Amino acid sequence: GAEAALPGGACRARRLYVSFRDVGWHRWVIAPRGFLANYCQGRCALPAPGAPPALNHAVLRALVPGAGPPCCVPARLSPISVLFFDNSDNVVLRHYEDMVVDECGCR
Amino acid sequence: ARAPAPPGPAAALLRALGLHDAPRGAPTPRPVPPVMWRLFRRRDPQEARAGPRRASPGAAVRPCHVEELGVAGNIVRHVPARGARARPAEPAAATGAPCPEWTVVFDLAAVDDAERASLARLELRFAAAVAAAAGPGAGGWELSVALAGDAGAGPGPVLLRRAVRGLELPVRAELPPAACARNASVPRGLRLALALRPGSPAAPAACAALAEASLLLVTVDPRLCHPLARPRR
Repeated sequence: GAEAALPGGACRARRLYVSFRDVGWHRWVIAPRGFLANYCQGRCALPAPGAPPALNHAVLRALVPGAGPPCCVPARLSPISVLFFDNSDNVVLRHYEDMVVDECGCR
Repeated sequence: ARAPAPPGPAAALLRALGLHDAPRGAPTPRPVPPVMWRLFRRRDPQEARAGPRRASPGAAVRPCHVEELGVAGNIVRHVPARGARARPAEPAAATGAPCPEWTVVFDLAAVDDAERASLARLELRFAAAVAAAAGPGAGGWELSVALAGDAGAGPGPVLLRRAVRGLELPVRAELPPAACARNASVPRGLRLALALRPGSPAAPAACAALAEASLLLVTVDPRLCHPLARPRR
């Protein structure tokens, strides 16, 4: 389930929830039932107060006509842990890095 | 038995998560061991943020390290023993104890070749009534764990020997992690021969009965430990 990306908004993290039931994994994933993955979407213009952090290169690119706007991408991510049954009915805990977007930036 | 991964985004997500394909059907219902819940809650970022161990939002959990167990790892498995089989002790055993020995098998088929084991902790539970009757005696017990060959073959090298005082509580013993790879074959399984002998020459009042055996296996999958996951200096 994802928050609709409306055109014209500034670059920021949008809500994206991954439900293990929706992908049919709920029979073998014990916990969590899903996780808030989020995603980045929005316009990257010249940095303004309150705007997401931008790389220097992104600022240069925003200044140059014809180079196209910088990209709105994840700037900080966090991990999740998943507890599940495997094919042998063992209980497995796996840790995955970079699964949740905490912050977006212009790059 | 594995179900072929359905094509499309779900298969791509499975591969990204280091899983070849989704388990087929519903798993056999069994309670999740408390240690696994505990590890999950400690590692889950949402739980960790709410807990007192989280100093600040930026103080992330060390990647590829199971802090609670003090070892490197990003995969923890709780593997119950299958086919625990008792066999009579060798009559020529040094103590002469007539108690049985056991062969237990752990299914490690799901462990990928790329994973490196960092911890293999054996947990044994003995039948409560028998454990109480058996009593520790003056010298307690001595647990020995050896790699077991295939049916008919004799026991392999001894992995550990350790003293056990009582049998009322679960007995935990750490095996050399390499044992989990050394005994691997197709289908991959770890076969162990367990023996519990009295620690003193006096025979025990009763033999212990093995009720349950499980293996807590921690491995590192280096493919999931990419450099970006390391904290910045």
